[in-house]
Amino acid sequence: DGNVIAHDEL
Amino acid sequence: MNLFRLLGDLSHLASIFILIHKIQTTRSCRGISFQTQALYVTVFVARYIDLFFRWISLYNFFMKIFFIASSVYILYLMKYRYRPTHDPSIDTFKVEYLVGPAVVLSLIFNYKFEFTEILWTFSIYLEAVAILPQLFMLQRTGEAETITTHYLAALGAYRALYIPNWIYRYFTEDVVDPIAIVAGLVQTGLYLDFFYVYFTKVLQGQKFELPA
Repeated sequence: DGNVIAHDEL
Repeated sequence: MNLFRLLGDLSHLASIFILIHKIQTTRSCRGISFQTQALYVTVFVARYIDLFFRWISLYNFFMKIFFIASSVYILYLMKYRYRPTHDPSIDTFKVEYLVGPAVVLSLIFNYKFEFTEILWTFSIYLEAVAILPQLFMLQRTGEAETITTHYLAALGAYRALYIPNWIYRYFTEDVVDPIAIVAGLVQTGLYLDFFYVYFTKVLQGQKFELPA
């Protein structure tokens, strides 16, 4: 999903 | 992953180990806000629900499991094991003043109006202010055990270290996460008073005491 931030941080 | 974020996460891990160590060695949760700890469980469960549908890395996976498990364990220690050592009469911050606005803000300012996305956003806003009952308690009693201040310092350092991480990611990966950044700046800002006393007193070998 291109326009949503990946949420790869804790 | 970059060094700032890794150090931030390790600082977060350290803070939890310090807290558990404090509770177990003093056999007491005196000076620790149950409300703040309960808010952290809420934060972790809301944010890490993505364990069920999003794979990031093995590192990310185990850290999430650890944060959920350890925060629940701390609640258990406070609520059952060392219950008599917790004094609810000084832990009186109204958490609904934090949870309510976090719910409303997450419904308005989010990246996508989707259930899990709003839960993520809610967890970010709630985390930003979850330390307030703890700081409020500290303010009320005017003093803290040294080990408790180390816990708070490590916890504050965790979000503070995420700031250079975001700057680094902006330049190297072109990634900007405004929700996390704004909330993170607020969260770090809440620690400034505490850090001032921590650096000028505790690290100079004195007891943590607020001026009357």
